This record gives sequence, structure tokens and C-alpha cells, in this order.
Amino acid sequence: MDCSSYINTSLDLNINPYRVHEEVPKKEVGSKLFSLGMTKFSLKEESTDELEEELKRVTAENKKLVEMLSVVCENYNSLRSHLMEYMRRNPEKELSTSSKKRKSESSNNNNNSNLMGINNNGNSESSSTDEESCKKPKEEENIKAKISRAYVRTEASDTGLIVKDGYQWRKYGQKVTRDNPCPRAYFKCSFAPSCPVKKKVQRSVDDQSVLVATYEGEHNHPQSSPMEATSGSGRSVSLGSVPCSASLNSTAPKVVTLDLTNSKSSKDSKNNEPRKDSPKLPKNLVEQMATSLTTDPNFRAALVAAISGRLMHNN
Amino acid sequence: KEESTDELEEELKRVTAENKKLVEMLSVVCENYNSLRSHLM
Repeated sequence: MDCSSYINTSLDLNINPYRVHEEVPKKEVGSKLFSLGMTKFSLKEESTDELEEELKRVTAENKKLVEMLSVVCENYNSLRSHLMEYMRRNPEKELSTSSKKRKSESSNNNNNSNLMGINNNGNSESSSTDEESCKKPKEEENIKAKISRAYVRTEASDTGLIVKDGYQWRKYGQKVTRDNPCPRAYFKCSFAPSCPVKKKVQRSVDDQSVLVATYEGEHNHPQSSPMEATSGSGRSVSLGSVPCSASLNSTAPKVVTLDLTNSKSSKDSKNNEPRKDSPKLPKNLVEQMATSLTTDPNFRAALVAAISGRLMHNN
Repeated sequence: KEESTDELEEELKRVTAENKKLVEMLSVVCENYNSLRSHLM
């Protein structure tokens, strides 16, 4: 008996198994029973080979799928981190898209947990997202506590949204709001990387020649150059004290408004006192500073103590 | 031989199930990726 020939012929059975199996036992083996047994054996061989082939194919497919999945996961995580970074830099836009984002995040959370089992990238990322969400409110509170506003008159031909105030700013966004057709530009202080101060500049709704600059936060570094607040080639008024003017010892958020526009064309009746072209210290600012100081109980207590101490000393 | 065939069948079943799972996960990740991408665009 030549078993090896059986095994060899069984390879051909992959194409037409029954025909070959019927022929071979007639030629090689006389016993019907034995031929049946061999047929069974060769069928087993055949199925084993087929299984092996199938297993190989499926395993290769599996490997390919894992590779693809890892690539897509990588891309997804990269895109997600980009989105997070973008959201962090543009908090205004984040508010408008937060509802959408939340939906996608919540729907993605389950899927991410599935992915974590594969590439283990999700764990650290989800924790960092949680940390970010915890940190954000604190930072926002600190920023909101110190808000100041400055009004700067510009030339009629000047269409830019630049207010020069002695600090270096990096523009990171611009958008049009519903209440005001003029675009609003967003700047971030670029003098020091850790400086949290942000600035919004937009033309006034009432008077398009007036730029409204809103400062959020307090500079943690000295002024880069002792410049004056200008808008391109516009008028100039010292603005060095603007961000600091709101840094009084009060827990409640304060908004200090500094009007640097010329009162000649201004419609506001509160600014109708005559102004020079280049006043060293605007009266409006002095009044506002005085108001801020007088409403501060700590300052009043200190002032009373100082005056009474002086009187006692004189006596 | 029979044992090896059974083992192979078992292995094939396992790998096929894993394959199916991977395909499902891949489709989910692709969906999420596209959703995120559309948010960014």
C-alpha cells in the first residue's frame, strides 16, 4: 500500500473530490472497506487542509483589521486632541457647539471604552479630558473677575480691529455676532506664554468709528512697551492702568469701562465734559477709579485710618 | 487527525468571531471619526 500516493492525490480532490476517490481505490486497493476508510481519511485530510487555508486567510484578515483599527484609532485620537485644543483656544465657539459636542462625546464614550481594550489610548485621554473640564471653570472664574473695557475712536477710513495698548497680542479668532454686524476679533496676550489675558475688539453698534476693546484677566508681566492706546493712526490715551484698574480687593466680578472716544461726536450725555485732544489722565477714568475706590470698604477703612492717624499726629 | 481538525474548526470559529467583532468596532470608530471630522469642518 502506498499511503503517500493517497495523500498526494488527495490534494487534487480539492477540485473534484468524489471522482478521484472513486478511481484510486479501484486501482490501488482491492478491499472495498479499506477503500472507504481511506476515502474517509483523505476527506479528513482535505477538510483539514481547507480548514488550515481558511484559518490562514481569516487570521491574515484579522491582522489586517487590527492594523486598520489601530490606524483609525490613532487618527481619531489625534483629531480629538486637535478638537480639544481648538476648543480650549476658542472658548466662545465652544459654548455654541457644546451641545453638539456633548452629544457626540456621550455617544462616543461607549465606543471609546471598547477601543481602550485594543490600544489602551483611551484611558489617559479620558482622564485628561476630565481634568480639563475640572480646570476650566476655575480659570474662567479668575478671568471673569477682572474685566475692563476701553473705547477708542478711529479714523473713518480705518477698518481694522487693532487697538494698540502697549501689549503684544496674537489674534486667534474672529466672528460676527447677532447683535452687532461688525466682526469681533479675539486676541490673546502673546508677550508671556502663561499670561491669561484676552482681548475682544469690536466696533460699537451705535458709532462705527468707535472700537470697543474688552479685556479679560490681568497681565502677569510688565508692559512690553510704554505705548499709548491707539487704533492705527488714531488718537492716543495712556492705557497702562486699564487692566489693573479692575484689580481691586473685591470678590465680586467687576467691569471697569474706560471711554477713550472723543466727546465731540459722541452721543453719550455722560461724556459731555470738554476734553483736550491728548489728555494725560482722562477725567472719566479718574471718576471711575474714584467710584471703584470709594465703593471698596477696605480702601475706605484704610483712608479713614490714614486721615485719623494724620490728625492725631498733628494734634 | 480528527482532534487537529476539531481544533482547527474551533480556532477558525474563534478567529472568525474575532474578525466580526473587529469589523464592527472598525465601523464604529470610522463613524466616530467622521462625526468628529464633520464637527471640525
